[in-house]
Amino acid sequence: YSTFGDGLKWSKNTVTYSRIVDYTPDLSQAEVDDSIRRALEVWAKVTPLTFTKLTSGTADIMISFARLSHGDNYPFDGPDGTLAHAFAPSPDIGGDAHFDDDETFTFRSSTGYVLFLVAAHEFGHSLGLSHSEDRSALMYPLYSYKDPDTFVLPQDDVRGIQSLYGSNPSGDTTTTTTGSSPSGDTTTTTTQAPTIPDVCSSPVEFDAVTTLKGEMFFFKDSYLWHSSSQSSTPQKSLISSFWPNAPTSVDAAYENPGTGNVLLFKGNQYWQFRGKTVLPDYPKRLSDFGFPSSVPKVDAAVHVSSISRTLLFVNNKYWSYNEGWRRMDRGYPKFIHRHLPGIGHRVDAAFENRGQLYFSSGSRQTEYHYQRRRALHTLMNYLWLGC
Amino acid sequence: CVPVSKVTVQDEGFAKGYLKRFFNLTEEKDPLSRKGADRMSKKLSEMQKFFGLRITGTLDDNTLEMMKKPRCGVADENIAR
Repeated sequence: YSTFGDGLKWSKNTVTYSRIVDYTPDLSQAEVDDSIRRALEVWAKVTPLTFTKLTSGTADIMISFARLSHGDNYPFDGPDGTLAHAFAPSPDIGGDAHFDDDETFTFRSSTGYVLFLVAAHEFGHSLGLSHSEDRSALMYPLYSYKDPDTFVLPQDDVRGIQSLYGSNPSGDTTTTTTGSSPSGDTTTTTTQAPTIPDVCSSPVEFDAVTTLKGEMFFFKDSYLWHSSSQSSTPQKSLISSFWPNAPTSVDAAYENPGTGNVLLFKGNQYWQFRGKTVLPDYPKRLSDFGFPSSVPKVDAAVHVSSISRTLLFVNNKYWSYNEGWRRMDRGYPKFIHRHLPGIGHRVDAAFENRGQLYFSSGSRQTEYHYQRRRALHTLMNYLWLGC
Repeated sequence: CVPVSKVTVQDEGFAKGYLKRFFNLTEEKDPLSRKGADRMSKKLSEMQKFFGLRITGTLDDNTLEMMKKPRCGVADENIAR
């Protein structure tokens, strides 16, 4: 990461931003407002900063959509090319963010430019971050699509913004409140940063692991480590900051590749998420999944793509679930050590990566060839976390 | 015998504008002077280094392709002051 010369930053922790006067026609006003709010929240989560929306007067961060020459000596260039720009913290134009209205902005589609992503980047400038050379960073100058529903601020950016403002001192809760100020109606969003354990200092035991759209999520207590192809180091965050309606910790997780949904299990309940949104009527009971009522919890789950089945582990046995028929296969449960020889008697977490299965037990895991029913390698869990 | 460059005069003009905008390339009064060419090459190298490209100091296809990607309009050199 890098900051602007002289460490330019706001000398206060409450920063104001403006209502948007000229909305882009690409999105509904509600979608623009939501994109802007979430983009500011990205930075509020990891700093002591609070953002207050002003409905009149001059805000620290004035936000506008404009085309070509728009009065700041940095004209936009029509479609593509430059998407937006923002000014470092200082009086007057400092902090302001301008978006090129010749672009096609979107709410979440990969066709066009996701306003939330562009705005989150620009607000990094508004707060004092310059461009980063780290390709995985939000502050890398080139646009690249990321699913806004699963976006987590990369560590490079977290380190950058915390070098200016420090971390969020208030623990691990997330709150959104609405109030007012002398300037008019305001919306105040306060989000607090997690205190993250150092997993590299001791052997780590995973609670669960799942994939989601080619990315991997490793669960431990109330945290997850999020590994993507664009970052060499997994990003850490609270489960609740990723899936606000998820339980605080999980026993098992897997991705249904047919629907792209993630299922999280905790105790005798399970949740199903599309992106960050929990589906209606969840959580449901394990008996709704097809387990007998005697099963108190699921230890691990993994979808095996080669057989289109999901294996679910409970104590020393496992079930096979047919996603197509939405029911358990007959003949299960089976003993793990007999039918999946080489992985022991219990499984804490399981996942599939590049066609291979991985069964984790304790701090170690076994790479497994399912068709041959053979263990290939044993490795330590922490190797997946960049330790 | 060397491959013929696909870089056109328009591409060079585009690249010069890009470097002026994002890497603080300043205009030389005499565009044919050696100093002006050195400055352009230096800024191309800076840009190639920033984006992790092969540093050649010349305008090649990869560099041009990088310049044409959608991006933020804030200069990659700190211009806050």
